[in-house]
Amino acid sequence: KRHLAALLSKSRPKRDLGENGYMAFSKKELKWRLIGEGYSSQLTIEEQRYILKLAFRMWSEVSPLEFVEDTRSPLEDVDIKLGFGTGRHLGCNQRFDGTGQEFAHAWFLGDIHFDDDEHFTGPNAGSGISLLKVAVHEIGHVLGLPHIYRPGSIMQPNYLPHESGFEMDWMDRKAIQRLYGACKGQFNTVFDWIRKEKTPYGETVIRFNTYFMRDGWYWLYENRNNRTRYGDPVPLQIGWRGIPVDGVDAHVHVWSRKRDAVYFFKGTQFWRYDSKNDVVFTQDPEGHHYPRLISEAFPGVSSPIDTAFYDRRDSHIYFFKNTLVYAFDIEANSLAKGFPKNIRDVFPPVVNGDHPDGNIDAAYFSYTHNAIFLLKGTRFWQVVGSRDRWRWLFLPHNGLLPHKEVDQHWFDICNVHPTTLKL
Amino acid sequence: EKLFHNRDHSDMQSLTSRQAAVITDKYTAELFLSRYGFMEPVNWEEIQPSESQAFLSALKEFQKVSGLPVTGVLDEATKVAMNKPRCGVPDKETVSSLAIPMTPSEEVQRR
Repeated sequence: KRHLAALLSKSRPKRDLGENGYMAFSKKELKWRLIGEGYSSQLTIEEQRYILKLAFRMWSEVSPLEFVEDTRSPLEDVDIKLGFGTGRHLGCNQRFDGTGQEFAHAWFLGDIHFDDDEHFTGPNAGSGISLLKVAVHEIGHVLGLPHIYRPGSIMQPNYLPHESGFEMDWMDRKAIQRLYGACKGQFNTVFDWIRKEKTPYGETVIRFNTYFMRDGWYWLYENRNNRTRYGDPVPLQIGWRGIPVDGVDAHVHVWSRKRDAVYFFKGTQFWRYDSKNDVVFTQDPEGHHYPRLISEAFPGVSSPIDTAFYDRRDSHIYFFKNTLVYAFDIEANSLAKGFPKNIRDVFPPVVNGDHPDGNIDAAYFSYTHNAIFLLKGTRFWQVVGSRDRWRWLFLPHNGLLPHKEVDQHWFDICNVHPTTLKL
Repeated sequence: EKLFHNRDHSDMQSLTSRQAAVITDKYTAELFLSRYGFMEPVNWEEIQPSESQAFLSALKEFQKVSGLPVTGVLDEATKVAMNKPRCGVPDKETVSSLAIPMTPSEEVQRR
């Protein structure tokens, strides 16, 4: 293998055999192309390209890798080349065997061949061999994964007829992340969106979902399943109509006995969101026209802000900007006494030296954890809760517990290449 | 164009008779096992008793990873498993599966 690695490094410097195991690419953005003379005769070219694009996107959704289709660069610069053929094909020394048994194979140089004698079909055909499923499997090989004999793994060698919910399971995600690491990154805001719904019996129930926003796209995070929703991220304008399409600074839900209002903040302005109709208000029931200036509705608060959250314990909105915290008393419609204050005075570190020191990205009250989190970069600090303080009296009010990594708490919040965002 | 009548081509009939050779006996099973890395390719001229032992242990390992009863016998269930549609990458990494496709003459020159 050493000799082979040296041989490879001469011919294709961007590829190494990976220090933590199998084969790995050493860069995060990989180019792929369906080779012109290798189109399938069973699906239209657009179908084939769409299915392959989706297959690559599925790996992006669970790893830091991004894939982009490149139909122009010299072939030498394309990392993964795919093609269909029958029998002796595409200069490959492993003949295909006709219909049955071998339906595709992958070479570690990044070539993937599909046997066009097999009956490949689209994702929902319900018959034949799903090209999507086979493509995801073969891409897994190119990325360095071997066959995995675990029921439910996409890397099983044998093809299993169509399963309705074809997705990558937890172990497959960990396997690819063992090679390329977990998905890390900053967020603009994190929040739980509360909805009131009526059951068939007319009762009102309250539901919530957790959302992570980053620039112009967002993920719904399924706390139960410890992962994002299948197929996320999605562009903001698809799910949150009317808020700025390139992202927001903060989401605040003022929820008390007398109030129930959702706001999005961006720059010097803010919007109120109509949760029932899933769109921003142009005019809210109180007659306010949106967007409004932050300074107009929250006198004393300096914008733009870094982030903000509503603390139901004292009915204050806490706005964060640089190293300052502005606590705004909703009922008094003014800054709380003594504010703004330095963030260290409002949220003191429990362990000296372990503190975000301002410029935080997101302040998030989680109904799942019943706790407040301050996020900055790839880290978060949990705010000491009342229960903690009952147990450990020495803990300061609103103290920040030692930091942890966001990706070890909320899993697989991964970017995809912008060209595949709208798939 | 391959003949089809259904809009989604699901009834496409293969005009060619290319069918994968069905695995029915020890010889084809041995090819299968060596191709997917369960045993080294077999030198047919000189069969050693130890090689039939190699075939037996390779067969058992295949049965085990395929979730079949480990009988060491090339029974029907094992043949069905071997004939299923599958990926052409070997299940077990062998040196040959990592090799860059080379023509033999190149190898000779290199040495």
